[in-house]
Amino acid sequence: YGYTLPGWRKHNLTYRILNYTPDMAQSDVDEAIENALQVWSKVTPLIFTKISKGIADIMIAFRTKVHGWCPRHFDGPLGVLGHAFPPGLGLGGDAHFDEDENWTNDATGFNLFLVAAHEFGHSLGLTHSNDQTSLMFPNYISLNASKYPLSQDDISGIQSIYGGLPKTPAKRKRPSTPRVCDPDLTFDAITTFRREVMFFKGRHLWRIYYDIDDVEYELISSLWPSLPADIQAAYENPKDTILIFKDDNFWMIRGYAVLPDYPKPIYTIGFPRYVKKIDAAVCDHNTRKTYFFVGIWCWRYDEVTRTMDKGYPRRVIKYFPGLGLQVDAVFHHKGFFYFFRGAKQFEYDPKAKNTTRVMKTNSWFQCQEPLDLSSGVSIHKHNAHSRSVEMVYHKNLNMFIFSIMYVLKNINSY
Amino acid sequence: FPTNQKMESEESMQLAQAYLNQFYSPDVEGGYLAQARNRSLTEGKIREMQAFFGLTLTGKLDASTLEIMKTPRCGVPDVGQ
Repeated sequence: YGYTLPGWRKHNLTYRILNYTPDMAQSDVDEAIENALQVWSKVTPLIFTKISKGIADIMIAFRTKVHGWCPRHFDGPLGVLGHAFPPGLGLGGDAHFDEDENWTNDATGFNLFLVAAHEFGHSLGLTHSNDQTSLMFPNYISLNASKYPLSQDDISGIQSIYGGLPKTPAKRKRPSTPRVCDPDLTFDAITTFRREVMFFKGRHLWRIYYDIDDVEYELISSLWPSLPADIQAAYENPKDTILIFKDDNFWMIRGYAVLPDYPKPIYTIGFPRYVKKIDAAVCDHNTRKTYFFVGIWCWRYDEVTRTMDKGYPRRVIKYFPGLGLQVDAVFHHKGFFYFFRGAKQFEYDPKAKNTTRVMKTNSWFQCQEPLDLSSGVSIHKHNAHSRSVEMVYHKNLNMFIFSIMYVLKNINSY
Repeated sequence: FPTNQKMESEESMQLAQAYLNQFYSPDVEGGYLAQARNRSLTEGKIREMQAFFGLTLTGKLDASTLEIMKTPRCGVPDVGQ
């Protein structure tokens, strides 16, 4: 990120919408602008108040071509979408949007909320970032507007000008334990590990085995005490080693031992300095190529030559059609990639280059019946195997139903 | 073919020039004498732009550089103030 100091010298800022685009309903424009400002107020002490008359700190307008005294001009459809000025008097803080664009509140044209959130970053003192995952990256990227659009890079940037949210005394929260059969379950990272698959979430991991109908749930630190929680990516390479990633560091693990001299920075693998973290990684053991997913981009690494392949990064959405923009986690199993994004899982055939199935994230845990692997103290403490718990439950239920049917049948026959 | 290719490259050059003027404010001069100076200035600005976007620094208008230039974006310069 980059910024211009000192930013605004006050935390209560006003904004005024001077005119509206005919492309959208006025209420939608109001909402997009309000939400775009909230993006920044959620991570800073800044407060925004809308005014309808007079001079506001941030004057918002839709304009075309050469407009007023503004030193920067618009260029008709496409090209330049908007511009904004850093904090200050006069034009300072003002944000202009090119009326020649097609503004929308969805992904059909240019999403006003996303562009406005970017421009307000300038209004508050941020410059462009060369982190491709950040909102302040200068090129328009159609993201899911319902999700919070700031990356850590944006948050660090704005907080370096205004500081973080004011501290409020909060109730101490117990760290929540994830439930494997929760339909909204997401994973931090997934990797194969010899004959098993490991699903990482927070401080814990679930382990399933290819040849045993079994699930284990345990603390990451009980396997590898030196590893941090909340890891972000993991994969098994062709040399019986797994690599674990968090922020710009990675660890190498062989068997149950973390290799010495780790963590190492991800730049030693070949990433440029602007890459700050990796979202997901997977090795195709047939081609010996590893794919790294960083925001909306995908990098490819050659495990034989140990170098990054040329021509990367590429857009995930283009290279893996059908997956969407970003990936939470991925692993390779029996010739397929299993991509996880939000509460969905995509089975992807890398040879045919298409998605063959879409499933729930927890499809590997056979969750048809209520099953909460993480809630039982005995499971947590002793690594008890939940499959047997489930089996007993099924048997008892079946026996109960069978008994009722038997009694009803006998009553009818009499 | 050759005529079309020439036109295409001229169009790309014009687009690049407009892009660099917008975001990298090169002081491009008119007249024949200034042409050589402008060429190296343009190359330098293209390199600057390629460095910002994490592209290979060629100073030339290659496909990936043109693609970035054609992508809709914010009108605030990346460099300078």
